[in-house]
Amino acid sequence: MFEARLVQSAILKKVLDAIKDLLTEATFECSDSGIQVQAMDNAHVSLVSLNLRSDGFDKYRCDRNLSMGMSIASMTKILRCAGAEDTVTLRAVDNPENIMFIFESPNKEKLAEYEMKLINMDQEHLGIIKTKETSYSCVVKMPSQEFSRICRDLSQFGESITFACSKEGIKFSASGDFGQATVKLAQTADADKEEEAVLVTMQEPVKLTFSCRYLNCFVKAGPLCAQVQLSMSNDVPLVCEYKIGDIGHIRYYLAPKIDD
Amino acid sequence: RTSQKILERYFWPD
Repeated sequence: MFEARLVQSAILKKVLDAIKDLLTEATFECSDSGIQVQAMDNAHVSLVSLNLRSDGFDKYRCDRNLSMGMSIASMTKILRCAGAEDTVTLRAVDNPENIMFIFESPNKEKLAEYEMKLINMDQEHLGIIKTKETSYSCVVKMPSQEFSRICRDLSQFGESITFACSKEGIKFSASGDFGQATVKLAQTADADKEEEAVLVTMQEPVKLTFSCRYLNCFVKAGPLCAQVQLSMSNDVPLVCEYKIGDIGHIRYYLAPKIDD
Repeated sequence: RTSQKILERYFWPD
């Protein structure tokens, strides 16, 4: 028996919004410690890692480890049926063929149950073995809305954005046929609110170029968290991380573009 | 593609 309950179904809606442009289907690995998804996009250029800890749920029970293949589009359709204030419960039996989504209104007067067929995902199991923490040359924390805005604005100029980070701050630039754009963000000396701060932790400066197409998928996670963390080192994938309240995080890994 | 190789080398080092 697997059962996971979240008082705020809105969190799950936002999680789906954050992955639906990159993944068509994904395996949700459920265990005693929580729910995990690790999947690459179709082009194998980016990787999504979603982690929802069991202690972050309002109720969580997982008697046996389960791997449930789900269509992200179908899941999105079902979550659209949840009211903004509804509670959501995910439920499945051991060796399930279906998963149930149960939505309950705050006054408990409405109870809706949706059943979704699971997909047989016989595709490769990623088996990511990376457990050691990489030490990054630069780690930037900045407001997620600002990051979304910069990615959107600079995408108008070209297909990629260059991130140049030094101890003063981070510079984003793009260029294309009709001109070029640069946005510099200085490290905030004393931001009034933590969520408005720009913080740079630097070992050595980095300069990396990334595809706008993927960045614009990652920023869909913006509504999950006021701050985004960008971890960068030369010649390794960017890690773009959004915390999901007290329950977990979503991390996107994107390989930089290299001039051959 | 090079980007793909970087990602694969990062996650699945030999």
